[in-house]
Amino acid sequence: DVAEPLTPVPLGGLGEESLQLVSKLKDSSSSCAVDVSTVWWEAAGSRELCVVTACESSVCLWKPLAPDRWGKLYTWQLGDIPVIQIVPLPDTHNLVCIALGDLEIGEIRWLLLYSESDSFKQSLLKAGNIKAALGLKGRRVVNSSRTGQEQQVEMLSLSELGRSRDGQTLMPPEETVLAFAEVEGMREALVGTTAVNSIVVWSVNLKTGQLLRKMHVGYSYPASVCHRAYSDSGLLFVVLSHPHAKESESCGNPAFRVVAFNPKTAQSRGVMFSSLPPGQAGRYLEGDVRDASAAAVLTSGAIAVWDLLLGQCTALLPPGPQSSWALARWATTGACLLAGQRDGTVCLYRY
Amino acid sequence: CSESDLGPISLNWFEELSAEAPP
Repeated sequence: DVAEPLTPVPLGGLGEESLQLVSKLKDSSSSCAVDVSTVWWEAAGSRELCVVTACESSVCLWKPLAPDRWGKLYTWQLGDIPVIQIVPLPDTHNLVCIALGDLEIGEIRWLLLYSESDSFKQSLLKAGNIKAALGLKGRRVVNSSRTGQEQQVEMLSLSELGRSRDGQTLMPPEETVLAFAEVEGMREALVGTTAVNSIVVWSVNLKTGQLLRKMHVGYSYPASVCHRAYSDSGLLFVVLSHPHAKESESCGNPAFRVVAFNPKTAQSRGVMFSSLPPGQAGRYLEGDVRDASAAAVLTSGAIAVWDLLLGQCTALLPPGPQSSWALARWATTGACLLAGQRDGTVCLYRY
Repeated sequence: CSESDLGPISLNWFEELSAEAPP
């Protein structure tokens, strides 16, 4: 279970020099990568960035052994419910959450990683018909769930030892919330995208979970998913992906879009499009955004990377000869892309 | 507060909407 070291290999063609293969992780006991993420691991006074890989029945923690070499530190065996998502907690160490379920999330569990006391624990954080979950700064997890016609939007706080403290209920919109994003630099502001293509803004503090504004994204890009939000000069900028957008002559086949909203008037305007590179057939499948970098798996089995400020594709990873790409995630820190293949191999690229 | 093509904008939009919203 020691990952093989690799010499960085530049890609040919588009993105040459912008993505360099650094390491390859392959869990010999798993056949299919469900998700991949990173987590800070603090032990004996030092802090290291570890990789977390998930397959349906287990979650593995990988530790850097030497530059470009990784070793498996621990494996959590899960029960009968398959893992479907890792829910990373930004600015937190030794703690990660996972979502388990079939078609939708049925459970959120936290996994604790403290080696000194050999405490690699797991425990239930929330159960229900959960539609979306996101880890936030300050060891918080927001989630939306539905029981019949009633929707609950809830913020859960975790202590340093993982145990859940009291939750806070946020005012739900009528329609189901399908994705969340923190508003960067505004700890009390949170946005979400809904099933009818609206952006919802909440005020999240210890006292209230007010719903401040609901703004429609527009009919041209249905089923938008929010990935990132920030406020600048009185406008709220939201990075959206468009898994169901139709190809158009003016914008090509859009994957990501930066939209500026005026929260005071609920008016909006598209700022930048990031479309599939010319010659790439198919559409956006799933992706991840960190700062101004966006990465997405395309239906062709390739991974494309964009600079959102320029709206340009900067790198393209074609599908491998034996396995196509299934996952694209950015590491918590540093310019590192985690790319998962269908056969369970996870490749780390320096970007 | 200033005018834009998205209507009047406010740098304090979050505080203002929080004060206006029902608790």
